[in-house]
Amino acid sequence: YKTFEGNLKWDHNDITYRILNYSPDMEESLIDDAFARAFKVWSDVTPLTFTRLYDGTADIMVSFGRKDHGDPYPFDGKDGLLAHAYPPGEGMQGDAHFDDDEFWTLGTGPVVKTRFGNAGGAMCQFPFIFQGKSYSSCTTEGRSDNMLWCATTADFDKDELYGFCPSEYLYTIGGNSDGAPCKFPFVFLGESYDSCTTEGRDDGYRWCATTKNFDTDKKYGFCPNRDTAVIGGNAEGEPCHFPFTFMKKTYYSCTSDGRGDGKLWCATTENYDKDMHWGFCPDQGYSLFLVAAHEFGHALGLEHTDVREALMFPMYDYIKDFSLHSDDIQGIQKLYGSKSGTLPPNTTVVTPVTTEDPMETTPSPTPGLPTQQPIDPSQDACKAEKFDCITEIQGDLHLFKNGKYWRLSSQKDGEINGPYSISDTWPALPPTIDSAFQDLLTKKLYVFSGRRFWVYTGMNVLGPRSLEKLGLPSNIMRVEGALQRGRSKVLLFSGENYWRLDVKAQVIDKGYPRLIDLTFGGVPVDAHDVFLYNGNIYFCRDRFYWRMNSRRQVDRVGYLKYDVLKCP
Amino acid sequence: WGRSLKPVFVTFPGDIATNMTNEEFANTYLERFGYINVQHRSRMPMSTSTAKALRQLQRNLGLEQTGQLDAATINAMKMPRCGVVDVRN
Repeated sequence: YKTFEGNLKWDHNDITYRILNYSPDMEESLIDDAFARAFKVWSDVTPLTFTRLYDGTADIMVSFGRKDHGDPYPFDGKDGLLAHAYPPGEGMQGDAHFDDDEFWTLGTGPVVKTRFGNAGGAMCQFPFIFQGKSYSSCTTEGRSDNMLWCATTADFDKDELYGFCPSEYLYTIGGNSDGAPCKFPFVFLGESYDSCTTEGRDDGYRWCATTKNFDTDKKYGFCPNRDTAVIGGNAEGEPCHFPFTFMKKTYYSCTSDGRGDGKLWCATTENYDKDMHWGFCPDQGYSLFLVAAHEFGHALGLEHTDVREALMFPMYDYIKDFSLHSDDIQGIQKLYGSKSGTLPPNTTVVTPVTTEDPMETTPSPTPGLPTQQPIDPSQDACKAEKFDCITEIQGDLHLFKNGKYWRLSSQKDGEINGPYSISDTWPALPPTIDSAFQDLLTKKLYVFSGRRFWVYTGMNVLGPRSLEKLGLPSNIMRVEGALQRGRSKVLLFSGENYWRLDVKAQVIDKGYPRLIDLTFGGVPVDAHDVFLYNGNIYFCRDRFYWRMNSRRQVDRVGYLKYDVLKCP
Repeated sequence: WGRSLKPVFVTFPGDIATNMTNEEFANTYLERFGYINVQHRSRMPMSTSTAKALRQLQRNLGLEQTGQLDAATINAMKMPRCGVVDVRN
């Protein structure tokens, strides 16, 4: 392995990243997932953590671009250069760029995630059988509205599971229309357009208006690529037109004729000789996950290695079951140490100096609850990486972790008291608490742990009872967050869903569960704590929080430790 | 059937790939990825320094170190790859 000259590395372990735009080749959630998995490759073997930001400047800014894309190293069209990244540092340093003239997949051909239909957004299954005929791409067969669809199992005739394929009729990417579909025809600079266009742009991205008139409404989005769309050329995103004429000969499939590099191409109109519209035919594509993992290696401080099997080797090679090579592990651990906390040689460790004697802190008990003394003053809430549960009880924020809890005083300017023992205050509760809320009307405290819950009224306890008693489904393993909504309604979060509990009637309201990301856009779907504090909703993942205001806008992403607990 | 087919190559509009010779392509590659120091590069198309650079490239890519622009080397250069340079100071 090699590191950059001077062993360039980040001076902090909590690295942030931001995805600036998306490729039209894959659905956004798949791209998000590929990047997240690529970061995990490195966080699995180091103490590094990666948190995604949705605005502002992140350490690693990730983007797709074509040819000249704003830095001194232009891309080169399809194949050849796939991506590049800069070593750690300020500004453009640390950023990773991906060539959008490549066909980005997971390495084994088009990745088509469906929307709507009855398959819950599953991937297309190619080939699939429909009315006895085999299909290897999305089709409009069997529909009168010209919408592309695919089966999500091998046999639609048997399973009848299907979804709609990406197209501009279904949604757009980026822009300013929140994913609204294209509106055809639309007017742009006085001219009418019946399809997506690259007019008005110099980066080759296809776009459309999402209202009838762009000139007046200025609403637009970028068009997702169909699975049959050509890559690069001068007709990116258009489907092949078969048959087409090339040098007076008729072609019924992609060809390498006319090229010296053997790449397959097709015309996107009937006659190439006349229109000269063309692009490369979709192939296996490049695994965004593998390329991103390599680029993020650069962004963390690794140079190219000459170990052929290592991730940091400069050439692309598809690997089905990827695991990080020992050469890569040694390289990254030289810079950041190992996951268990072993530090690299020659690293100076500065131990934080406590200036205040923790024994001198005067704990104030949770009002209305038995008075408890701190059990282990050396345990500082500021040293906790994350908490099992955070909730507001009697106006104070309570933070639970491993059988203990701390109380953030609302009276004494955010003073942190504790830790206290959970079993001393609430003897019936287990040491690990997933979520809790205090009913505003009755002041009863509801506490959830695994598939059970308890209800405390002062010192009296009811429970444990099964989650199903509240009307929650049996497949829920835990309740990860609870939010008061009004005086007798509470939202309970688990996985990607939430339910609304009528506390008074002790039942789940009709119409639930609902998807978290449909109601609470822009927050992590894998938040392990959700709580209400000072009128804002906080979604926590690891040590970070996403704050959502009353207008359901994420107005801040930050560190729980510094922003909420006010740790030094 | 007896007539040999002569392939016809066309220039596709918008295609960045140019009709560079292998030698031109290799020189561009060696410069771009840090194998040749542009400042001190000889004006000769395939000089001693190029042969040295090719050997270094071949070593890095696990190829036979011939110092020649052979088929295996040019094929390796045309493989999809990362745009970050292989060799720095």
